[in-house]
Amino acid sequence: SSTTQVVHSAGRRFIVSPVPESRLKDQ
Amino acid sequence: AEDTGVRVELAEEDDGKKSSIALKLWVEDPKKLKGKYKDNGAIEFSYDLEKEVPEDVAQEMVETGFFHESDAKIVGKSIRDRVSLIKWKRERTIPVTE
Repeated sequence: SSTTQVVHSAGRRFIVSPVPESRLKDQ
Repeated sequence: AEDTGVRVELAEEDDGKKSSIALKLWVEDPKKLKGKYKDNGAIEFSYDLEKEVPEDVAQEMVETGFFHESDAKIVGKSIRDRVSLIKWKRERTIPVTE
């Protein structure tokens, strides 16, 4: 699975990754 | 809590002591968002339960490009609901030592 990190100008880090399959709502 | 279509959950176990906790946010129902949304997946971030304001974090997410400005309120509310629940559970939990 791919994970990326984005840093806001104020310094907060956001780590973006795929939503776990078990947490996906039934469509 | 109202179903905003945005899910916020703990990204780590809550030991009831730390002021900062990891949260994970993702969009379950993009139709509930007002602006255009690019599915980035789950966004994990650290949140200080004592010092931070959910709406500020939501605004940072908008500024980072995860959400449109018109959705800052929905995202802020979603984070606020989860933070309130965490604090409520902490207040209810009696420490083992006591």
